[in-house]
Amino acid sequence: IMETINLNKAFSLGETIYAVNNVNIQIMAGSMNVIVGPSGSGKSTLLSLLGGLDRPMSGDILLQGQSYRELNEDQLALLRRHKLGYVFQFFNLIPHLTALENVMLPMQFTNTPNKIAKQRGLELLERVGLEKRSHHLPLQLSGGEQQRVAIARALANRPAIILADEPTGNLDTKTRDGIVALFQELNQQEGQTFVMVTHDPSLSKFADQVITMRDGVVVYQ
Amino acid sequence: IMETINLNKAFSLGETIYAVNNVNIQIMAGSMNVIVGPSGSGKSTLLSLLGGLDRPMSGDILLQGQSYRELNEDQLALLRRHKLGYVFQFFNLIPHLTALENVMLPMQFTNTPNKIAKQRGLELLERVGLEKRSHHLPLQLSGGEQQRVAIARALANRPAIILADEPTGNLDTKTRDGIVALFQELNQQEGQTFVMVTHDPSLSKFADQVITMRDGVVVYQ
Ligand SMILES: Nc1ncnc2c1ncn2[C@@H]1O[C@H](COP(=O)(O)OP(=O)(O)OP(=O)(O)O)[C@@H](O)[C@H]1O
Ligand SMILES: Nc1ncnc2c1ncn2[C@@H]1O[C@H](COP(=O)(O)OP(=O)(O)OP(=O)(O)O)[C@@H](O)[C@H]1O
Ligand SMILES: [Mg+2]
Ligand SMILES: [Mg+2]
Repeated sequence: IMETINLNKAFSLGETIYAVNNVNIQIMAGSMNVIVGPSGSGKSTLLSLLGGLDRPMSGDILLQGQSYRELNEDQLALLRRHKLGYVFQFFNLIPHLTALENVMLPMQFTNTPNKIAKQRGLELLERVGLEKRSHHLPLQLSGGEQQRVAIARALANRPAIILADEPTGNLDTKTRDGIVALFQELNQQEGQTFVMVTHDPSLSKFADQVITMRDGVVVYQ
Repeated sequence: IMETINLNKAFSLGETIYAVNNVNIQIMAGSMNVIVGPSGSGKSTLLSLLGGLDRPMSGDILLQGQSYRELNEDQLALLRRHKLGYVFQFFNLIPHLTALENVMLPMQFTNTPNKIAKQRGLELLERVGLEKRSHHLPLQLSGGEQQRVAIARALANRPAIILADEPTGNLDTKTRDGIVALFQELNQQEGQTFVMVTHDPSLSKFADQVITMRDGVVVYQ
């Protein structure tokens, strides 16, 4: 469903840092994929390229056959809103919107009727254990609660691919097991495709593919 | 070295949430203490009360015999800068300062000469594996790199107590083991007192005291 072709991204800060170095990977529809590697190895950078949130220096990404290079900024934004769900490493929740409003936001971008969006939003918050926190603002939530709102928001549109950066980093074992079970259920019962960056071995256990990065290079797939 | 007396903190958002509910704990000088519990159980709230970053509704905190209640805001700020090192759950790095400048900041508050502060800053960055990133701004660092800068900054003044909220949440196993080893070394060789909120079992393994929270209450100590 997705593939990268000779993907490159470097930062120049005096020295040049090759954050993503000639990466070629393939993501099968309906699969669970995990990206692992040391801190600073390029995982978040790779994920933001897959998500069309950042432009590569060279190389391309194809989603359902559509090349990212061929799209201008508006078209890329449209693709993101309809096809991708993103869980950021630091959540990026909208500070002045409640948990429920944050989860409903992607559905407003795809013109889902308000009543349906609200119902789905409440269902998703319940699935991540936050039904009692729907009216809280992000600043009125704990770290792990914010993380779960971000997860619920990514699931809202049932996107073609969910890209998740450390989705369980702030969760205790029990809450995290609930999230892992939820991801597995969505993958097995709804065919949801996942690409997850994680340091958490319990997520890699169920992966169809484990992609290992080191210093910007994919060393094992 | 530190104790809490009937500490209480609640939030009112329609319903009342008792985030810290009648908590009485003691921290021994030179000890390693870990606070565990489910997401939303009140750990970060408790830590911010211990750090004097938030005022309790009722109850008190004593640090080296000094009551927080007796201090006004300026005196409390002074106590924080000289006595406490804080690793925030989301780092709170200063965006327009480099990694090195962020680490040096606490030392400027205690009037450490610039030359000495810079040398200690570089040493600390090296100890967390970031000597090559000293000139990067927070936005030019990976999640785990930002977390390590926050750790280095907390250590800078050799404070009486280091309060750390999920200090290893964004780190891969190898990097995290390095941080755990560093904390152990500081605890055993320099008598550094730690109070750490964590979901990571490898940190609780070495703890002298494990404090378990559930729904704002300390259920086990
Ligand atoms: N400003 C606020 N207003 C209302 N409720 C709040 C506020 N801040 C925190 N809470 C609630 O207080 C409870 C405790 O929050 P806290 O951040 O201390 O949890 P935590 O144990 O650190 O969780 P985590 O492991 O997810 O980081 C949570 O249920 C949260 O929703
Ligand atoms: N804007 C930038 N300018 C310069 N260097 C950058 C920039 N953004 C990231 N880097 C560097 O690129 C490398 C890869 O960063 P990235 O965030 O992708 O790592 P990561 O694998 O997600 O790490 P972590 O597990 O710590 O989150 C890091 O070494 C980082 O210092
Ligand atoms: Mg990252
Ligand atoms: Mg917390």
